[in-house]
Amino acid sequence: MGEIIAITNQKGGVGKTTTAVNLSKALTLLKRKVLLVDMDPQANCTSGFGFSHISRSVYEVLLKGTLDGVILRREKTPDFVPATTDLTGAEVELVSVDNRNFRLKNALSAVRGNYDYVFIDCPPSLGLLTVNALTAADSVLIPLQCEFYALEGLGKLLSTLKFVRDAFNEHLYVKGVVLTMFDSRLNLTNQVAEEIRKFFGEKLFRTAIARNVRLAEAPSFGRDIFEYDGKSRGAENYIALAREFLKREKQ
Amino acid sequence: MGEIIAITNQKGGVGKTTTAVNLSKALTLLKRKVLLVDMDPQANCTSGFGFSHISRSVYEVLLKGTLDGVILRREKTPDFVPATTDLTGAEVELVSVDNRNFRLKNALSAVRGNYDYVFIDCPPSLGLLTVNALTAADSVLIPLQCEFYALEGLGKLLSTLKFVRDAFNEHLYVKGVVLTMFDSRLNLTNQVAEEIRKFFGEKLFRTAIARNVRLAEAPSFGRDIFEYDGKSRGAENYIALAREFLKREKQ
Ligand SMILES: Nc1ncnc2c1ncn2[C@@H]1O[C@H](COP(=O)(O)OP(=O)(O)OP(=O)(O)O)[C@@H](O)[C@H]1O
Ligand SMILES: Nc1ncnc2c1ncn2[C@@H]1O[C@H](COP(=O)(O)OP(=O)(O)OP(=O)(O)O)[C@@H](O)[C@H]1O
Ligand SMILES: [Mg+2]
Ligand SMILES: [Mg+2]
Repeated sequence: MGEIIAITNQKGGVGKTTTAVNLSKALTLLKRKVLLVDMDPQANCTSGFGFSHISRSVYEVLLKGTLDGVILRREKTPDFVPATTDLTGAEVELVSVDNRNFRLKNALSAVRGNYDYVFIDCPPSLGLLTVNALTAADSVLIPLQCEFYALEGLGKLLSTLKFVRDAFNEHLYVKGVVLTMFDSRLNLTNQVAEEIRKFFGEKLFRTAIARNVRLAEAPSFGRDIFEYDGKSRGAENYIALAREFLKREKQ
Repeated sequence: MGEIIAITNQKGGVGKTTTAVNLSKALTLLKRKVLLVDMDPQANCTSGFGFSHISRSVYEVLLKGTLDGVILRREKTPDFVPATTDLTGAEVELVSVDNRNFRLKNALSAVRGNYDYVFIDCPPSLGLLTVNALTAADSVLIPLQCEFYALEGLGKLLSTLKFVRDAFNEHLYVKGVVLTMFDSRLNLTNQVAEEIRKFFGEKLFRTAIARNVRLAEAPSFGRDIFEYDGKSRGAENYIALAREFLKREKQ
């Protein structure tokens, strides 16, 4: 029964999309069946995998309540629910819709059995789209850049998780925290990493994703890191993260 | 009659807050009267300047329609309208309020005459808070990281500016684009910078803000870059940007 995992952090630019694209792809390479949902109106995951001219997207899923005809399938790529920039309007349009916080959860319940994992890439906010993703999810994965503003935002993220747990989804838990754009030469990085380790303990993945320009270049070609440069440090880090992710599952 | 400038880009983590804090401070050091409004529920500008225990914030301004008693004043710092995380709720709460898109504009009209410049730091989204800021603004300053996802988001940002121009604020214009976290050793940086230069021409500021870890360290001490390390590359870049900003005003 596929676990649904929201990749979330309202701080902007911390590597949510880069992690969503490359971790879901790494797990596909390790023979897991994976679905990735792009829940961000920026639709960066959609272009990160090189999908374009999208006719049906997660916007229809939220308004119509079904995934029929929306999932894109491609060789060696996770199954994919694309986004379009229309999604920006959903925040206001959904305000008066029934069950507005459960739209994604209800739609995913029909397909989750076909997958080992379902990942949801969230926008940099704690609005209705993120609440929909957190209500649908069993757990959350938190990408975190080792910088002050990112660290500061954690308190607000954890209190939002508690709000969603109390209001819509009582079993929601933090699956783990992944350090991104990690640069061990910088004091700031090491200081913040130490704070995170103290706070999250075992939930902090041992695999940190190093800063590696190949990860930033890959999306300009609409490719994940494995297609773009499988020998890069970025590809090594994300495969190692996927292996650690699976190892934890076994325990 | 103080010009109101929204610092905006819905792409997350591109240096909006870092530019809002340090450009507004640099202009204060150059003897301009400046007000900075934190319109982001993350309230990063607020902690970046070391303000805490905020009792009245921009949240009250939007709901009550007045800036009375909200502006914080401190030596050698821009006057400041703080944010709190309560602001996340404003997006939904304001949906049914009269003139919901003009709340900030109306409140600022009473004080703008006291300043040379009013800056507004925006959240990484194109929702109600950003629309309020764009409706209140005379112009926008767009910080841009030279990476693919940031470049890709520009189209959506420009179409939102056009929407706001047509619906609420006909004279809104792009004052300029500032390249941030600039690393001239990377091909990606130079390629994206070239695309931006071709598209924006003279609107692209010549001063690029180099990647400089001191800029990321300063907020952990609640200080702007000039207080934290006035000799750093980051401080030099932001003073140069302020001077270029003022030079353009004269023309
Ligand atoms: N480990 C890394 N090394 C170098 N660059 C990276 C790395 N991870 C992400 N990037 C780049 O940093 C930028 C921000 O990453 P990304 O867009 O994945 O973050 P995000 O949290 O999804 O942003 P948003 O909040 O806008 O959704 C992107 O340009 C991306 O290519
Ligand atoms: N020139 C720079 N050199 C190094 N680090 C920088 C630079 N500019 C910003 N940073 C750091 O990069 C991160 C992102 O910057 P910042 O928070 O200012 O972006 P933002 O666009 O305001 O993000 P958000 O979308 O979350 O509001 C922060 O940790 C900041 O300290
Ligand atoms: Mg993203
Ligand atoms: Mg910011």
